[in-house]
Amino acid sequence: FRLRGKIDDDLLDDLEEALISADVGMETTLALMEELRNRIRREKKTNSTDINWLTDTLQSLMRDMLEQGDRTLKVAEVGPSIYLIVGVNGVGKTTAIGKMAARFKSEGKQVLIVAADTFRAAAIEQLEIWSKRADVPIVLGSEGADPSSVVYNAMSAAKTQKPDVVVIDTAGRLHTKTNLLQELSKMSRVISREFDGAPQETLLVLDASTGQNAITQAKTFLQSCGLTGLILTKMDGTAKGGVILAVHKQLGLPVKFIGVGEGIDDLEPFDPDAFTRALFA
Amino acid sequence: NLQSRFQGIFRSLTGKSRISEKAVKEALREVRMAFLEADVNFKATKDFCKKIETRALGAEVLQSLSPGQQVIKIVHEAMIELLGEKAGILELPAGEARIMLVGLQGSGKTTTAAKLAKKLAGEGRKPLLCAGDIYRPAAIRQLEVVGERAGIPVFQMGTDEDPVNIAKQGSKHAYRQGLDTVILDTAGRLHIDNEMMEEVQRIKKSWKPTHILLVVDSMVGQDAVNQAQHFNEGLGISGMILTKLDSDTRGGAAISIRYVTGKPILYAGTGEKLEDLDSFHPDRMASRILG
Ligand SMILES: Nc1nc2c(ncn2[C@@H]2O[C@H](COP(=O)(O)OP(=O)(O)OP(=O)(O)O)[C@@H](O)[C@H]2O)c(=O)[nH]1
Ligand SMILES: Nc1nc2c(ncn2[C@@H]2O[C@H](COP(=O)(O)OP(=O)(O)OP(=O)(O)O)[C@@H](O)[C@H]2O)c(=O)[nH]1
Ligand SMILES: [Mg+2]
Ligand SMILES: [Mg+2]
Repeated sequence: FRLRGKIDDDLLDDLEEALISADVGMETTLALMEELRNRIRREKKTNSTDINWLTDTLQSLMRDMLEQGDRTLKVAEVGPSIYLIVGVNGVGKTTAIGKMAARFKSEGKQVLIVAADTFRAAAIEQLEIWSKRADVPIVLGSEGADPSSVVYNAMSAAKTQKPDVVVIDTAGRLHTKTNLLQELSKMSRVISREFDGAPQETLLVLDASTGQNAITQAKTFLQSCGLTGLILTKMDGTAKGGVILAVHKQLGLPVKFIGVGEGIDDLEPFDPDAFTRALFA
Repeated sequence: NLQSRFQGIFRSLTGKSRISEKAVKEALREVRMAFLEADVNFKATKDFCKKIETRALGAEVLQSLSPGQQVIKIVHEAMIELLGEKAGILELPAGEARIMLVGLQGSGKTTTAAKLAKKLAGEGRKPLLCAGDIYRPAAIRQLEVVGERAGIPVFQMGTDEDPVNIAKQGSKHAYRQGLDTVILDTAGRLHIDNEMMEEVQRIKKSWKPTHILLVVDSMVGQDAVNQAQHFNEGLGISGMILTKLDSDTRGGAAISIRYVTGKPILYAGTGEKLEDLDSFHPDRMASRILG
């Protein structure tokens, strides 16, 4: 994004446009712009040509919004670390799990993945292919089975196999479908009944090209099954994922990973600095 | 909604014989905010508001007893005009039709392919689903399963064949089987992935589809314009399908993709079941976006 000239209203309008175009959203953009204007006045930068100061200041404001919360994955004190992966349809949950399985395996961990999407066509086959690619064991559901029973079977398997990490795939579900959210909280209860303190993480997967609806998604999933963090996928596209600023600010949910492609290695830990710089690129 | 947003602006003016231009401009600022909150693209919003400003500053508003209502009416009408005045109609040739579905990863192409096939079969066509996604794990299996559920035959050649060839062989197969409508499912791709965009360009050049439909997730935000523009300019699309409208997303992407391509939105995906494909209704979409 080309910012040039001096710090005047025209430039600030361009900056506001850049933020909105990055899906930062009206409310968050106005709040950021207001604070930025305060700083401009305070540090007497009106009509200054110090554009670098301006972008550095704005980026640090955005970084502050992203700094709180733990970006590392919670590890269980005893027993397996269990991670439940949730989100609306098509955002990249199944693919993210394949990538996570490979990553944990490369860290020397014993991984077990669970195909608890018993609803969508060929969902089980899809995750099965990822289990072969990542070379990790998988608990398969059967299509049409109750997903909670698949989760229960996986918990029994985990007690026998004693993996370090268990990652559970769930069917895409719109946050507007109450019965599907109830199905999810039931799965979560089955997990916590079998392992104290589990799931250690319930991660909401968000597509970076999603607009303001991401906030509603996060709020609703948070309320119904609890969330501990986010995975932001498809950051290899042109979308900036700016909506996570609002999700983080309003709900305190940190982004733990970003997806940057369709390959098994295309998962990176979230870097707030790189993220805010890319927002302006 | 717009009505309540306008209350503060026009209430203080009731009883006056003339509404000030200032009040109307303030109302248009509220329209702009509503659009941006609904994920309508920034530039599309700006151009739209400029376009309706002239009408909004006309006598029908300034001398109206309910100026707020008048502005809403103007906005609503302009939106319906932009979204494409009548409900979407997919016009198929009497003979062989070749429909190619394209779009970003996860937008709903495979599911929509089966839905569309089922709908067209119900309208007297004889569809064949063709598995052109050779990359995504179990994509062919997915199309086979939904095809089976829809009662539509599925043609596939595994994952080692060039999708160009799969499409052409699919048409040959359709001809032999007396099927008149081939619906080609393609892999999700980024509009900035040159190699993958070249693939669909090659399919278009060799297979010569009668329709290229861009499938767009209605929850997409500002990026909708980039997606639609690149696909339209790089490939050329004949129409669009907006999916996942059973969510509570405002769906401003509908305005963005219409604004930047001028191509019709033909259908709305409204659920995960195979019957969840409706005609696109501009008036319903306009009300939904305004909130
Ligand atoms: N470019 C890109 N594509 C991705 C990324 N993550 C996932 N995808 C693609 O997005 C599509 C959907 O991914 P899935 O893993 O099936 O998504 P899902 O959330 O499990 O979908 P449902 O189970 O149907 O709700 C696939 O084509 C993936 O290859 C990413 O980081 N970048
Ligand atoms: N709720 C809802 N879900 C939908 C709709 N259309 C598709 N889906 C779901 O969205 C997810 C992705 O659909 P797919 O058909 O796999 O999407 P795709 O575009 O083929 O994905 P790729 O091939 O990976 O690019 C699946 O879970 C579908 O069931 C819709 O209109 N409403
Ligand atoms: Mg999945
Ligand atoms: Mg597909």
